[in-house]
Amino acid sequence: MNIFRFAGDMTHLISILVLLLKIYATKSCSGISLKTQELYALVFLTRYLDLFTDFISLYNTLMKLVFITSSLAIVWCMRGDPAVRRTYDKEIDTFRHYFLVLGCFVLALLLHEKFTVQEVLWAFSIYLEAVAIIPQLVLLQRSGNVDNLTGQYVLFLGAYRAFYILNWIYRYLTEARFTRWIACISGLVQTALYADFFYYYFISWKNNAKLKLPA
Amino acid sequence: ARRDGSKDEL
Repeated sequence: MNIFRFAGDMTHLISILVLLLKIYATKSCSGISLKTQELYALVFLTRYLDLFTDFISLYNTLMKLVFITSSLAIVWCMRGDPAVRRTYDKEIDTFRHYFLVLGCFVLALLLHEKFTVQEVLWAFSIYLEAVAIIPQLVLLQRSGNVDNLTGQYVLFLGAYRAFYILNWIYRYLTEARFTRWIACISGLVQTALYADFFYYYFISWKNNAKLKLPA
Repeated sequence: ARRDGSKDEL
């Protein structure tokens, strides 16, 4: 474990806490893409298949449980809770995310570390996580105004994988045979997708203005 | 970590 990876995991955890805060404190999920949340639930379910078979550390197991339960709780709440469900932007959260799932699955069948169920699904979860934010970014562009908690949620979510890139550079430099090309390249693509959001977030912060994404 | 010790990250 290195400081970059720990910072990345904490930033990821904070993004989930900010989202839970927004939904439970405001009893609203306006501005949140249910499709992105469903993709994240799928990412964690397919990535942490080794939860019960390979024990790495208490920290690792705990974090996996937190990520799986929180992502399922958010999807369940956005679909099930009548008060929250009413605030869901159903008519603008229309990105066809099934194509993302299909594309990532085909790619995982072609590009993986080993052709086993666990490794193919792991590669699938890495590719899917890289593109899972697209429905959310599309929804924010369509909805125009972004409330503070939603903006912070997306900001922390984008920042976490940037810390992981620093972690991979650090491990590549300090560990003999550390190569994790699938995660590294996907992580670069994932972070690049946030580039324009980071830019508009910085501009709005500098001008102390409301965050607006151009349509 | 799989048998080959990989995948220790979240």
